[in-house]
Amino acid sequence: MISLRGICRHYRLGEQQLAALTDIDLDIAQGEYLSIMGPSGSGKSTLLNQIALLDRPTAGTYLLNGRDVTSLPDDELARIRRENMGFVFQFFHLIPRLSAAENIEIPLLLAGIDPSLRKRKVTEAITAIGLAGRSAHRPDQLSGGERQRVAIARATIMQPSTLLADEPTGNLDQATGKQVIDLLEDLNRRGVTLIMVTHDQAIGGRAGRRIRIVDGRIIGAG
Amino acid sequence: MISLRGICRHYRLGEQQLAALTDIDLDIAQGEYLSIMGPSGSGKSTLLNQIALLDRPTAGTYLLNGRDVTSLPDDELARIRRENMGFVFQFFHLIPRLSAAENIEIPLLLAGIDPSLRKRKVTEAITAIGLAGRSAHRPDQLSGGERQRVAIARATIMQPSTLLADEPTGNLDQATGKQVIDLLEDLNRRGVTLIMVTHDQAIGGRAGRRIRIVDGRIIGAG
Ligand SMILES: Nc1ncnc2c1ncn2[C@@H]1O[C@H](COP(=O)(O)OP(=O)(O)OP(=O)(O)O)[C@@H](O)[C@H]1O
Ligand SMILES: Nc1ncnc2c1ncn2[C@@H]1O[C@H](COP(=O)(O)OP(=O)(O)OP(=O)(O)O)[C@@H](O)[C@H]1O
Ligand SMILES: [Mg+2]
Ligand SMILES: [Mg+2]
Repeated sequence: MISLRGICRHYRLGEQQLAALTDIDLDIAQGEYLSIMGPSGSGKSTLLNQIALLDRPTAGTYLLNGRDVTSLPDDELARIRRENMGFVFQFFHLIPRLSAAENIEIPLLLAGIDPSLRKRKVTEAITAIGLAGRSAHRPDQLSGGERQRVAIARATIMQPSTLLADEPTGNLDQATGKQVIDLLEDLNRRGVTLIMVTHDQAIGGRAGRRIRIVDGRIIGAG
Repeated sequence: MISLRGICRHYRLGEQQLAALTDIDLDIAQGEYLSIMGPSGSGKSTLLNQIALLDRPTAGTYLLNGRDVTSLPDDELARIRRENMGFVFQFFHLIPRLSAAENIEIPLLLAGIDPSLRKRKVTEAITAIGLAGRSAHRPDQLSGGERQRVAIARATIMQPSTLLADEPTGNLDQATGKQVIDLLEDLNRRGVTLIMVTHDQAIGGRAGRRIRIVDGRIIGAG
């Protein structure tokens, strides 16, 4: 259970203050399928980064399974993230000097999975995401949508209890996008909490619950 | 008039050769509105880079207004691009240490436009793309869709005779995407050749002419 109470996040730019998130109250139960939609610049990525413990609020409280995690030190937040969360970034953040397969393997390495099992899991992930034949390519040798799919495979390979995806189909054609959504929804059916930011109305509408962000606030039903 | 004849582009990866484009024949008249669609990894960005003279073919001929530009030296290609083309990259390629306004200003600086006219044009471009209030932000202080719009403003500010856009609405909500497409189509109505790669069927369908790429080849009507 993820509970955000009165979460605010502002940025300082010189003299000015920009309120990116204001008074966010949000409860997300384990296994939910939530979509977050809203105009460009409205605060969706900022909210997802708060939920993922990648960024700290400037006000408010974050309870994770009843525990206040708002003010934990960085290394503790990193441990919680690594053990519980998979994140697909809006711009992927792949490691440039590693191949697609090596990028996807990283969460397995961090979890101490043994080499033969790692190899098998990476091969399965690459096939599931439609990247057979591209596993040796580095990110700069991949198309935009291929990089996006490497990011998705990396985020999902450990079947984390919570999966956060920021625009996971933005660089994909209809058919490939469907393949990705099927993969994510299959994880959700097996109990993974799925929180997806998307600009695609058709995809956002598939979620069990939809929230809309405008100017840093949740509007309508949370 | 852009004429591609027998254009091929392969990549070498170790021992292997990957054919990204094969036997591309394509004529594009001045003022046309062309969309390029197809699966992720099919060669769309590679084709756009060929048309934009950002990349050289491994075989074939490129005639620009009847002149063979296939084997021109780099600095000559750069001059032709600068004087004739605007390019919106799939991942923007903004200059990290410059603000949004400074990024947008660059083509005006390269063209020797005087400071007061530059200032006015940048302000108009920023307003037209919906980024008022964000002009001083650097790219890392902007949302994904805001960066995309800076890239679009930079590509269009000199009203180049040819505009190439690689997934220009991939990070934008419906309303903001429409604002961008209106801007691009307005340029096209004034005589700018508009060549757009898109995964959005609705947007691709608006073009006067649609081509589809699969496995590096144009299929169906060119
Ligand atoms: N470091 C920063 N400093 C100042 N303002 C910032 C910073 N990062 C983001 N912003 C601003 O915060 C607002 C919210 O950004 P965010 O990335 O959350 O938007 P978003 O909803 O994900 O947009 P998009 O749909 O375009 O990806 C934006 O208007 C952006 O300009
Ligand atoms: N430097 C490279 N070396 C080897 N292969 C490459 C290189 N760059 C791209 N490729 C391959 O060439 C193919 C075409 O790439 P391209 O970027 O043109 O695809 P695309 O149609 O734009 O895809 P998307 O819709 O995902 O952006 C891809 O399968 C990609 O893996
Ligand atoms: Mg975003
Ligand atoms: Mg591409």
